[in-house]
Amino acid sequence: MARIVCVANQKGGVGKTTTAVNLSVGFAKAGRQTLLVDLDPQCNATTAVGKQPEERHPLVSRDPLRESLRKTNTKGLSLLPGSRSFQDVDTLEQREAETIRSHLSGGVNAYDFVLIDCPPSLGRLTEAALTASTEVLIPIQCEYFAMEGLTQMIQVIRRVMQEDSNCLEFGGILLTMYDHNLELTREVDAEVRDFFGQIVFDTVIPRDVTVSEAPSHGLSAIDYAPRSKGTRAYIELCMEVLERE
Amino acid sequence: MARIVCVANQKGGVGKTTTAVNLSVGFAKAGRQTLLVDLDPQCNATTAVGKQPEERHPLVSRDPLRESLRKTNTKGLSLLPGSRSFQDVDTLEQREAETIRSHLSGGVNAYDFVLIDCPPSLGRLTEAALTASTEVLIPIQCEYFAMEGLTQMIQVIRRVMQEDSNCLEFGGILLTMYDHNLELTREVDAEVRDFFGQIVFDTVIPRDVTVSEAPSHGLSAIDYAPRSKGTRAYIELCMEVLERE
Ligand SMILES: Nc1ncnc2c1ncn2[C@@H]1O[C@H](COP(=O)(O)OP(=O)(O)OP(=O)(O)O)[C@@H](O)[C@H]1O
Ligand SMILES: Nc1ncnc2c1ncn2[C@@H]1O[C@H](COP(=O)(O)OP(=O)(O)OP(=O)(O)O)[C@@H](O)[C@H]1O
Ligand SMILES: [Mg+2]
Ligand SMILES: [Mg+2]
Repeated sequence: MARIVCVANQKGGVGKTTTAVNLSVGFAKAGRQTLLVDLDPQCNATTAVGKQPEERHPLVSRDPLRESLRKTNTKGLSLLPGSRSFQDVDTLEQREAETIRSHLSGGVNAYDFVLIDCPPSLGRLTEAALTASTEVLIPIQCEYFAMEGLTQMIQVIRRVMQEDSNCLEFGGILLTMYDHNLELTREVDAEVRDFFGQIVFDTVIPRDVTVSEAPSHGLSAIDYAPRSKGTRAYIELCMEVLERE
Repeated sequence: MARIVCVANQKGGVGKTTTAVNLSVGFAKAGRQTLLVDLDPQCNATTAVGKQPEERHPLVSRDPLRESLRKTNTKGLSLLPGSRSFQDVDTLEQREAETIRSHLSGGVNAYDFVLIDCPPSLGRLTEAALTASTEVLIPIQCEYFAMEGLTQMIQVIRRVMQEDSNCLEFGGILLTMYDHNLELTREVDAEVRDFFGQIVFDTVIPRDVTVSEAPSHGLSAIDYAPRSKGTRAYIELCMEVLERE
């Protein structure tokens, strides 16, 4: 049974794409058959692994999912690319979450791990991704606004969890762009751990410029700067997620 | 005639809210009657000026806009607060941009400046804000992904500009979280100025931790840390926007 991890947070720029990409590369390198799904109309996950977005969104065309999957430069990692087509994005936003879910679930059972990168919103696309997932991972930037939208996010997650047909659980909360020297970082860390307890991963991802340089080379941080602080943290996170089986 | 500035970019976490808040406080302190409109369901602009979001979204209730406006702690600055109500956000997302626009335009003529803070998406709310505005200001983070979604953003802006009934122009592109020491920052700066030329503001906003601390005190950076690098840059930006009359 595939572990389908939805990487979501309506707050923008918190490290959703960076986490989805580096976790999926990490799992593939650890020998797990992995699929990265790009549900964001910006298609950042697609270009971060060196691929081009599709003209038409794979979830809109009625073809079976298998036909839209692409191999990446990482052995064991496939990609379901995103699309920037306004029409298709609008169509998906109007479609019922259930239709998207059944299309998504149709192609993923051949994998050990599926990572879904979501757009920064709580619209239909994110809701569909949550209903199709077995766990949700919420990246949080160590900033003041980070805590603000979280209650809405948790409400949506709880609603999806309560529907019998879904099997969504809390995968974990990840602190990103962590800077030990900043008081704001330490304050947010303490507040998040107070509030969420065990769900928060022990691993934090430090702010590391090589992480933000990697996508301009179409590489994950793991491939671009294997010995950097950011890469070591993502590898540690992979181990922690694997332990939480 | 009010200058209505739409602060928009579908990329998340690029400094839309921080720019809308600090520009609106800056204009108010320069003696301009200013209105800050919070169109983002996260309501970050509302809390950043020390207010609470409304139960119902002011643009959904049929009351005239004037009744939802609130005074802030800054003389000359009023706020149209946001709302986190899922139902109302969904209603707005389904509503025609035209309806939202006529409701918005109804209450703003008493002001010299109106700043609209948009969510990180190109959905109906952002489209409605663009149709109601006289100019669009696009904050860009000096990161690789920053250039990616920009073409889509420009397509939507061009489409809105071409409709006769609108009066939207390019207000400018603002480089945010600028770090002179990073090569990535210098690369994005050069690429953006090559591509967009004069539209890019001379003023850049440096990365400055006091800017991200300010909202936790319900204050703008200008009020929280008046002598900081970030504040000086936002005041310079105010002057530059005023000159572009
Ligand atoms: N640990 C890190 N250190 C430094 N920069 C980082 C780190 N993680 C992410 N970034 C950079 O921060 C920016 C935001 O990250 P990213 O795009 O992954 O966030 P996101 O949540 O997917 O954004 P969106 O809401 O737009 O989808 C990117 O430019 C990315 O390269
Ligand atoms: N110049 C700056 N220096 C340091 N931190 C900044 C700066 N500008 C913004 N920030 C911080 O970066 C984060 C993102 O900024 P902000 O929330 O304004 O972006 P946004 O585009 O409105 O995000 P969203 O897409 O979620 O609406 C916030 O935590 C903010 O405090
Ligand atoms: Mg993303
Ligand atoms: Mg914002």
